[in-house]
Amino acid sequence: LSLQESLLLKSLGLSAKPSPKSPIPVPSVLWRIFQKRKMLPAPNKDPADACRVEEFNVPGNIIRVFADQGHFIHSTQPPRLLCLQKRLYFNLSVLEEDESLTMAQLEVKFSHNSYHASSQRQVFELRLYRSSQMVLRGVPSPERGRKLLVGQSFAQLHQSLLFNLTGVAKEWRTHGRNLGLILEISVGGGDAASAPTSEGLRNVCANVDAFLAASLLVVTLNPQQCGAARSRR
Amino acid sequence: SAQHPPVTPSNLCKPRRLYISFSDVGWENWIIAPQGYMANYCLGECPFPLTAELNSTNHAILQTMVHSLDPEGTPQPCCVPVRLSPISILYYDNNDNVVLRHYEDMVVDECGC
Repeated sequence: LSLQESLLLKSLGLSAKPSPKSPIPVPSVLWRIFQKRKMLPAPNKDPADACRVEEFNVPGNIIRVFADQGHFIHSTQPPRLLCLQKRLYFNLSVLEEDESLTMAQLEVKFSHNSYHASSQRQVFELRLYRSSQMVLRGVPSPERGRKLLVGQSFAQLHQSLLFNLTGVAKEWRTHGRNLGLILEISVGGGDAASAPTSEGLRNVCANVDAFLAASLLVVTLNPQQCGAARSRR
Repeated sequence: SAQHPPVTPSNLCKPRRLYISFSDVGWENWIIAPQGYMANYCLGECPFPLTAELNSTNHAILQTMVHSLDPEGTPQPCCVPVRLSPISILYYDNNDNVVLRHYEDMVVDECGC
């Protein structure tokens, strides 16, 4: 039976039977796509769309959500207005060689649903850096071991922020050097001057403490398991 | 026709209901959804003469003729899936990532000879 099972799993594109250890909740985006596909009558679907993810308008037949495996960075002397500094790491090594990556989207989620009355207009700055090897080797100045990918202001803490990391993820795969990202959130806008004390800064940063999680949604296409490839054979 | 006893409609090649439950095969701890699905299968005879309802290929028609001449040496055509549809499966991989994967040819919609 185990031989049969491993052959069946292989035909489904799996090397072995997975045994999840600490499974995360199913991301809502995947659940929505799954439900939508279940409702659609398959025979009416154009075969050309079989290996396309309509929701993101990209080719693909596999969608994965990778949980972040990075840790918070606790500097002894953090920059003055910095509220949060965290390494983000997504283990893309599970992608098979046959799969071509067509999309990668980072989601940074916050658990807040309401604002403090005093910070309704608080603006924060989010910066996302790509780590280079130098950071992991412990070079003292983190500035030298990273490259800025995204810098943007945001005010609404209750929603998630999405970033297109397709190019970065493709490079991780191409060069085989995935050293992760560094996420920084600091007090921004005109409020920087109004929160000069550490106590004031702590209060302003309190909203960012609601940072919940980061995840990377990756769409890949395995042509071996698509109708187009089979009909050519 | 004397050599070919009539085949009742229930014995003709057509899809039969088959529900595959992932818990029956011991995959329930990593497949999130669906818990199972109606996969169906093909069963039945492809008798002489092959009718249009039996979705017969040209090859099946000729094989039927040869079979009628030499029943011992040439088998009757097989009843096989001729149209299948895909399903999507939501599961956990070995790294606890959640995966939604599209699989072609998982449900038998039509059978033929």
